[in-house]
Amino acid sequence: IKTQPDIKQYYWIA
Amino acid sequence: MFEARLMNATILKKILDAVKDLLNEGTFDCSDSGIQLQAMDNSHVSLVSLTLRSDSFDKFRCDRNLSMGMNLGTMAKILKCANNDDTVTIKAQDNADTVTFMFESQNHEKVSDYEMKLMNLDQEHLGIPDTDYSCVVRMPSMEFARICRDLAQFSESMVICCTKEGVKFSASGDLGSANVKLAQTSNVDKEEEAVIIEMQEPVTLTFACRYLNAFTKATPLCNQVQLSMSADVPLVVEYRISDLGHIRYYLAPKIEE
Repeated sequence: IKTQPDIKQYYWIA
Repeated sequence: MFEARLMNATILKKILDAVKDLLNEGTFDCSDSGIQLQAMDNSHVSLVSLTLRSDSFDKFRCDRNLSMGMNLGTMAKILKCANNDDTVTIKAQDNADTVTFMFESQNHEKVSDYEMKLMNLDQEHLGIPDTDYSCVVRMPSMEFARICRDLAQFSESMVICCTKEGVKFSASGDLGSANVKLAQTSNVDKEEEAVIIEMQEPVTLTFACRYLNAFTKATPLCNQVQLSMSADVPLVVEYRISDLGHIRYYLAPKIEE
């Protein structure tokens, strides 16, 4: 089963 | 004082159509260099980034940096009140809590203005690093929209497999399976019809069809779409907006649990 990761985990809070 | 004018309302209408399925609201950051909007959809799965350059507006004045939080549904309603060939001027005073959209007909005989309340949005701004992608595919945007629509009938997810020969889109589910292969165009007569692949390394990634389909709402903005992919990082789907700038959508690949 594949899950959809949160986009936030790939980038930093600017 | 902020003032930005476009000679034609169509482009702004298309931009709103391209974001309003994903975003209910967004902050437009205005500065000397232009207008930027960056926002995640409600479920934090995708990220939308819009850039409009000041030098491509017919008039652009921004005395102080300004962040305008707007309800995009309301903005879309207001833009529906403009004719496609109307001139649009967006105006706001410094520290104002409203923004005004002014529409002027080509013969200058009809002028309307709509004032909208601004919102204080507490939105996080994400830093996106410059990335060298393993595969960059440029293809007709209508073709990409068609493939996303067709394959979504078979599965919630779509696999995109890119090699230097071509790009393959696949979906499989209870109904059956679908595969669409596009070869790299050998003879580029019409650039807008070409499929062009720049590949460092082949990639195979799985994406949610629902979001890809939402991104294709930007299709009327550009004949071509660019897909940038690398293993384990978000896909970037980019539509250029003529001379004005671009809209980019980011979507992380699905991962094995």
